[in-house]
Amino acid sequence: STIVLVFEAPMGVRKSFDEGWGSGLEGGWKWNIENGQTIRVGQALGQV
Amino acid sequence: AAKAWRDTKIEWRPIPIGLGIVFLGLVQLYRSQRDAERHRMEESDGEIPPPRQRIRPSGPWQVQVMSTLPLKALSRLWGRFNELDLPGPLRIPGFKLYAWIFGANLEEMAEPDLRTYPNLASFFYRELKPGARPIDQDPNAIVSPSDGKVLSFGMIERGEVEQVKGMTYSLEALLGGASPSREALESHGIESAGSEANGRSMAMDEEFARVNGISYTLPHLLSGSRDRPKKKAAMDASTSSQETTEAKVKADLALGDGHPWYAPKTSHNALYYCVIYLAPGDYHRFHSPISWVVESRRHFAGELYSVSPYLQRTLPGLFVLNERVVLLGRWRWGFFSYIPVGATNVGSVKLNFDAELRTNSLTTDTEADKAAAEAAKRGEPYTGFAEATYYKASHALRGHPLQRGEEMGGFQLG
Repeated sequence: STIVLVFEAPMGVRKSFDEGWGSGLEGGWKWNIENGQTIRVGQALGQV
Repeated sequence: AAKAWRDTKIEWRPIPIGLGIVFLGLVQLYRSQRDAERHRMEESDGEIPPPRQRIRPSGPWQVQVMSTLPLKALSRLWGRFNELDLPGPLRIPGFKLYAWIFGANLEEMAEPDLRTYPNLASFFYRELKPGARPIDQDPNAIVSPSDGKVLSFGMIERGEVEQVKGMTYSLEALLGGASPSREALESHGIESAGSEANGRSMAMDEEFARVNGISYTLPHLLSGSRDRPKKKAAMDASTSSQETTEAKVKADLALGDGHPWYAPKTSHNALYYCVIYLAPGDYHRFHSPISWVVESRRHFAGELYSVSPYLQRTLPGLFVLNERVVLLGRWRWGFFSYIPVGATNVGSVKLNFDAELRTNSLTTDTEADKAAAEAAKRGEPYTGFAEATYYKASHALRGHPLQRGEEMGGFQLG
């Protein structure tokens, strides 16, 4: 059996020049998992 | 031949158990197929409705062979077989053997006495000890809804979800298109997600049910029974519990930076997906990954291919072919959907808050066949799903509220 989650979340906003462009998005969705990883109920998949 | 018949010594030996089980299985399959045909005849007054056009999947020979098998009938047979009670002395060694083969952890079961599980179906749907699965405390996190393995995850681009190893399918095929009911709501200026819930009225509920031919509302959903008024005490307790849940969900949704839970979508938002595979030895109940409100569910009565990682790599669009329950709703950041996908061995998806849902059911298949035939008569495409709404579950939230970590249901054998 399989569970698929599809959800909307903020991408985040790009940091300003002073904070360093190219260092990624800030305040958006971030994954905490890897492909093939074994997980348990309640473990964080990611967070905003 | 006569001499051989007279002189040959006849020696009787028992049939091997495996062969016996296969033979009994084939007999049972034949009987279930015959009953299914009779049931269809009765439903249609002697006229057999044409079955839904089955989509023949492309793929290697293993997939082609699998597509010829009556997978749903096999799944139902498997379910019935596993509901047979095991003799007491066989339970402990039998379940220990199963746990050893599939890596199930017997230490964390709520009921550790293996003799109390009458059959494999009840063992498979076992509960865990309280506290065995601590829920992550970060209020901004989405937590895993089940035990299992992460097969793929990422951002949805161009409306396509990646299966595994580059196979993709469209989000619309997975979730279904916009239903007449949703269009009807939106034509009245009411958005289906991310909108202010309190603006919707009871009258709109009735209209919702009338406009959509295949949708229906579930008036006594929370009590799990149509005769809710007869059970006043249970109703009062349920209502009180429901109010507490609503308050908690509202509090959770309002946490953080002050954005209301119905914050409108912005261009800074994106759609993400995650696929989790549950192996046969895993705990098979699933939980809510966040605090959210389920607005509706769509039941796609498809096929029941295996969803093992091998087949997910091999069979393109597997999730679009398989029977699945799509729960649609909203959370703090907008749209949220939760899709349990059935498989050959676990064809039954159960939702604790939806007593009406019947998956891997002969009746459902027959109804889907009839709906497909009626749609064909009208010259319309068959949407492929039956939809139910939960708007009456909570008038304030316009849906069924779920808390993070709350048990939602599970997968059952067959």
